[in-house]
This record gives sequence, structure tokens and C-alpha cells, in this order.
Amino acid sequence: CSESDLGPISLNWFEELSAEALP
Amino acid sequence: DVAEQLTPVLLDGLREETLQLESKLEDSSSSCAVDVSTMWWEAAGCRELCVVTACESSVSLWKPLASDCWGKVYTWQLGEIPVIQIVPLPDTCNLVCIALGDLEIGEIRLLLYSSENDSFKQSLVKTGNIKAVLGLKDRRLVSSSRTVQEQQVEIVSFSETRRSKDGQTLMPPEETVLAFAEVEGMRDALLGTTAVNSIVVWNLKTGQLLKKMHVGYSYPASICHRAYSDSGLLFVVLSHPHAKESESCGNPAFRVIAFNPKTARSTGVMFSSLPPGHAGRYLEGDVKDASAAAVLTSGAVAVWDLLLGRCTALLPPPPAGSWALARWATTGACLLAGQRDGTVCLYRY
Repeated sequence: CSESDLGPISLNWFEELSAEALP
Repeated sequence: DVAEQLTPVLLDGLREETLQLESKLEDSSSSCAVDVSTMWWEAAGCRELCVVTACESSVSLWKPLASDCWGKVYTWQLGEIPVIQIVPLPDTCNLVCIALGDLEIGEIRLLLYSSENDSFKQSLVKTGNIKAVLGLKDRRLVSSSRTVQEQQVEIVSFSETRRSKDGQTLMPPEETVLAFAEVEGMRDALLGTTAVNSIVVWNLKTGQLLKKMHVGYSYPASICHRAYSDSGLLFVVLSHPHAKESESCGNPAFRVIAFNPKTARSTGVMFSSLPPGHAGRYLEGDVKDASAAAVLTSGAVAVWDLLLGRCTALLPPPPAGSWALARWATTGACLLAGQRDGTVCLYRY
């Protein structure tokens, strides 16, 4: 799969989603 | 003749991975086997990987004896509520959970061995209208349960002898969670699949619901078996008990899908279907590392390499019966194939 199919990829997705999510 | 009929069929193009019958465990007292699993048992300073078998009214622990034989160590007798499944607790010793209920899980119990006073015990962990349960690392268990108004997703932890008093709750999604999988290599991440075919991801430390991602409409009722994160993508192994056969993918038992958790977009990585000419739909199965095994409606057990998307072995139905259970042992490359009469065959893979 290519990045364009899946959108921008982040190696730190877990930390970033945790910072964005409701507490 | 019996040994011959328990021999795996080698499929065309097979490489060296095959199944070899190592031993057979026969339980003459078993009324109707419902599940099989393995657990570590340590007594008198000796630690062994044992087999746990469950029938509706009892759960038995079996230890390996000399010359490929197995001996029953202990049987926990349960009450009137039937046992539905064994819930192993990974990386633990002398502890295993079981789920009991009629059509759905109504109760979870802890079965344990105390080496301190050389005794076997059982205790109640949780009651309710429980939809899904999974044993987690570090002596923890996660479950989803429903009341009329709301869903509760709870983690309980265990000491060596009992359930700890305080549980932790995770933020529930709107949809009912039907299966869980730990995200390998990410200590604080947990994944679930829901009744409307979504993947949900939690932060176990904070209880936050991080993301909800739709699997797609092609394959309804996806059940997650395994998840791992690699290069910023979340790879999920799903089974599709209600999938229909399609021309492009054949009869898919398992799928590996890569999700980008930042965008919720996904793409299929690999299908694991039955080879052409072999009939039977997926009934139930188990995944460990890159190996998947499933009982098919034909009564056979099929084994796949998930990375290759290829069926590597097929156990034909046993004489005068069919396989009912297929489970991987918690350690070692060992497949446990069970029949309803309580017979369990151990195959080296």
C-alpha cells in the first residue's frame, strides 16, 4: 500500500491520538 | 486406520511446515467438550505447560506424563451454569479464567492453584450481560458488558490468589464490543471489534477511546484476533464467520488489514482462503503469531500462514466425527485440535 492510499502516516500515532482524545 | 485418518493432508505446493501428531488426550468422562487451552502450572518447584479442557459442567487440568501421555491433575466442578469458554491469562502461572452462561456469558470465574497450601480453588470475578472477554498480559482481564442503558468496558487485575478489588473502566464506544486484541509491542494499546464492524482503539493507561475506524461493508461481523503496530500502521488480523464466498478472494477465513490510525483509512494486506477444491466455511479459529487455524463446516481443521496468505495444512475430519476446536498452545509451535467427545490431539507445527 502507498502513503497516498492511507493518508499521512505517523510513527507516533498512539501518543498523538492520546494527546488529542477526550480525557 | 485411525492414525492414518488423523494424519494431516499435505496440500499442493506445501513447504516444510506441516502438522505432526505428537500425542492424544482422551477424556472418557467428558460429556461434551466446549473448549481447550494451555496454562503454565507450577507445583513443588516444577513448572510445566499443561492442557486445560472444559466441558459444560467442569474444567480439567492435564499434565504431561512420560511417553506422550497426559494425566488429569485436577477437575474443578462448576455449578449449574454451563461453561462457554476458557479465557487464558497470558504469561501467568497457576491461573486461568472461564466464562459461563447460557446463550451469552453471564459470569466469569477464576480457577487457580495455590502452591502455598497445595490446593485448587475457584472464585467469582464478574457477573453481568458480558459480550466479550480477553485475558491480557500482567494478570489482567478485559470484558465488555451491557445494561439496557449503557456499555461497560472494564479491566480487572489479579493477584496470585484472587481478583484485585479495584477495576479500571475504559471509555465505551456506542456500539457493542464483540472481541478484543492486545496491540503487540504497545503495552498501553488495546483494540476491539464492534457489532457494526468497526475497529476501536483504547489507551489502557488513561482509559481513553482513541479512535474508531470502519472495516468496510464487504465482510460483516469481523472478529479481531491479533493486532500489531509497524511503521506507523496498525495491522489487524480479522476473521469473518459470516463472510460469503467471492470470486476474487474465494472463501476467506482470515484477513490482514492495515489501518492508518491517524486517518482511519485502511487497505487489505492479505486474504487467507481455503485452496480451490476444498469446501467448508470458517466456524471458529485461533491465531498465534503468523499462524492461523480454523475449524471448518466440513469438520476439517485448516492451518494458514497469514503472511503468505496460504493454507499450509489440512486435518481431515476424524473417523466418525468432526473437529470442533482448534487452538494454538501459548508457547511452542503446537496446535490443539479437539473433538466434541473430549478427545484432544496435539500436533507439532
